[in-house]
Amino acid sequence: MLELRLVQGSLLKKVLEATKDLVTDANFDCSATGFSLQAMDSSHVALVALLLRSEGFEHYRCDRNISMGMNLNNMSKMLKCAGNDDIITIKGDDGSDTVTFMFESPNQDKISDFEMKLMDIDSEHLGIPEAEYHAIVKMPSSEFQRICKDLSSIGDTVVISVTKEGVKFSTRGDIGTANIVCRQNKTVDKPEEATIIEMNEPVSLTFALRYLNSFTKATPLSESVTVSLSSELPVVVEYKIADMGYIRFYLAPKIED
Amino acid sequence: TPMQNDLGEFFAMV
Repeated sequence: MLELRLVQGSLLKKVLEATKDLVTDANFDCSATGFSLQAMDSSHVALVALLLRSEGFEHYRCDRNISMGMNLNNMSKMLKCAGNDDIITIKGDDGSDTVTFMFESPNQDKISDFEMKLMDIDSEHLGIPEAEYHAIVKMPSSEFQRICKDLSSIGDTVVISVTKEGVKFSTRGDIGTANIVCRQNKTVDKPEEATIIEMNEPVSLTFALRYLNSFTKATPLSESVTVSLSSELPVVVEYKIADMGYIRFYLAPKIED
Repeated sequence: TPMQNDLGEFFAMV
C-alpha cells in the first residue's frame, strides 16, 4: 500500500516538465526516505536524480519499498490535468499494474482521479559516489537558463571555466564566438539573486549545450542553481526543491579527441 | 569536435 499526499501538487507537475524530455521511461522508487527517481537519457550521456523526502509530504504511507515504472510523457499528460493549486495524492497497491493520481482543488469542490498503467522497466541504476568538486558555482537559475539559451544560438558546445576571476561560459560556431563571464556577487537584496563561486582549483570542461538547455527546464522549481565541476567528473546541475529535496542532473563532459 | 563521454565511464552500474 502506497499513499503520498503532496499539498503543493504543482511541484510534481514541474518535476515532470523538467524530466520528460530527457528521459522517456523511468522507475519511481518509493521508500521510507521518500519518493525518488534515477534515470539516464537514451544515449547514457545525462542522468537525472530526483528526491522528494517523505517529510515534505502531508501524508506519506509506504508499507514496503516499491518501484513503479512509468512513461513520463503519459504521466505528464495526466498531471497536466491537475490545477496548479491542487493537492496531488499518489496511490498504489502492492502487485497492482496501475498507479492512481488524485487531484483535489484547494476548496475541495472538485476531486478527480486518474489511473495510469505501469510498465516494467529494466532499471540501470548507477552508483554516484560523494565527490569533492574543484569548483561550485551557485547562481540565479534564470541567469543560467538565459546563458545556456543564448549560447546555443551560437554554438553546440559550451566551455565552462572557473578561475578566481569568475565563471566563464564560452562557445563557438559558424557565425562567430561568444564569452560570458559571471563574477561573484554577494551584494544583492535576496540570497537567491547572488552568484557565489567556491573554487578549490581552476577547472575547465566542455559540455553539449543541448543537454544543459534540457536541464534548465527545472528552472521553475528553484530560484537558484548549483553547478559543481571537477576535471575528472560529470558536471552536476542541482535545483533544490523547497523543503523537499532536489533534482540533480549529471552530464558527462566532452573530451578533445 | 570534442568527443562525447559516456556516464558509464565515470559511474559504475549497481
